[in-house]
Amino acid sequence: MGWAIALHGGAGDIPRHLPPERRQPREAALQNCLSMGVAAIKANKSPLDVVELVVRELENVPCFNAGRGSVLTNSGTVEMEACIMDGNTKRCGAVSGLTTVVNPVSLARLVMEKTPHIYLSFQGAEAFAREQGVQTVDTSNFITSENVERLKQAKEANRIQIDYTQPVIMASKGEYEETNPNLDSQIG
Amino acid sequence: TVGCVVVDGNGSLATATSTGGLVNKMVGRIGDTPIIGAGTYANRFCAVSATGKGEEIMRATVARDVAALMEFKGMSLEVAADYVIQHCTPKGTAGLVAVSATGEVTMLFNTTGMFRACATEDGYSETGIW
Repeated sequence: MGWAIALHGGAGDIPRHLPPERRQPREAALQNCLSMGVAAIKANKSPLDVVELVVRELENVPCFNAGRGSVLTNSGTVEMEACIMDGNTKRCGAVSGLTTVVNPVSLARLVMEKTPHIYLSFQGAEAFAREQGVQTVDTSNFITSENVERLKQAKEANRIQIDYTQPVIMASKGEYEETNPNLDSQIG
Repeated sequence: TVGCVVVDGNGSLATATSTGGLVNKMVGRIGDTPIIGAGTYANRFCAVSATGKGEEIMRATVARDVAALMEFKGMSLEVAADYVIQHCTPKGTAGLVAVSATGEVTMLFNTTGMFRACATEDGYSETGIW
C-alpha cells in the first residue's frame, strides 16, 4: 500500500492535431498541479486537503472548464458546480449555480464542514459564500473570449458541447452541421 | 471539468470535482459533478472523479458504480472502472480518474481523449491527453 494521486482536466473529442499553443499550457498545468499534489502528500497533508488544493489550482487555470474559463450557458452566463468527498467518513459537500465564487471546490468543502447539509445551489450557495467570506469576483472575470466564441459556435450548430468538442464544419459551405437528430453532440 | 483523487499511505481516500458544465447548457441545468455518486464519490474502497457528458454520467451513476463493483463483486479498481466506462456509458461520453485504498490508480475514458496525470509512491508518474 502506498499513496497515489490522479487528476484530470476534462474529457472529450480532443483533436489529435491540437496546436502546441493550446496543448502545452494544459500539459504544463497538469504537471504543475500534479507536482503540487505530490508535494502536499509528502508533507502529510490529508487527502481531503490535497484534493481541495489541487482542484483549486485547476480552477484557476483558464484553459480548463472550471472556475475562470468555465463554459457559458445559453444566456451567456456562468454557472459553476463543485463537489468534495471524504472516503473515510462519507462526509461530502456540493454546490452549483455559482456565479461569483472564485474557487467553488472550497465552498463545497465549507458546505460539508459548516452546515448540516450536503448540497447548496444558486442564491442559497451564493449567500452562504458571502456569509463564509470566501473570495468572490464579478462574474465577468470567469468569462474568456475563447468561451464566448465556443458558445457562438454551439448556438449556430444548435447543440450542447462537453469540455472538448470540435466544431462540425461542412467543408463545402463552411457552415456548422448538426449530425445528430437529437441536436446533441454524441461524439464528445 | 477538473478533478482530483488521492489515497494516502494509510489508505484514506478523498475526491473533488469542479466544472462549468456544458457549453450552451440551459440556465439552471445541474450536471453530474455535484451529484454524489454520479460524477464524484469516495468511500473506504476507492475515490472517483468523472468528466464528460453529465446526463450520461448521472444515468450510469458512474462514480458510485465503480465503488459498488469493488465492494459487492470484489473487482479490482481497474476492472471495475473499465466495466463502467466501457459498458455502462455510451461511447464518447465519459472519463474518470480513480484511486483505491490499496494504492491502485486508473485513468480511463471512452472519449477521444482526457487531460490527465497521476503519480504513485513507488515513483510512477504519467501525464497524457489521448
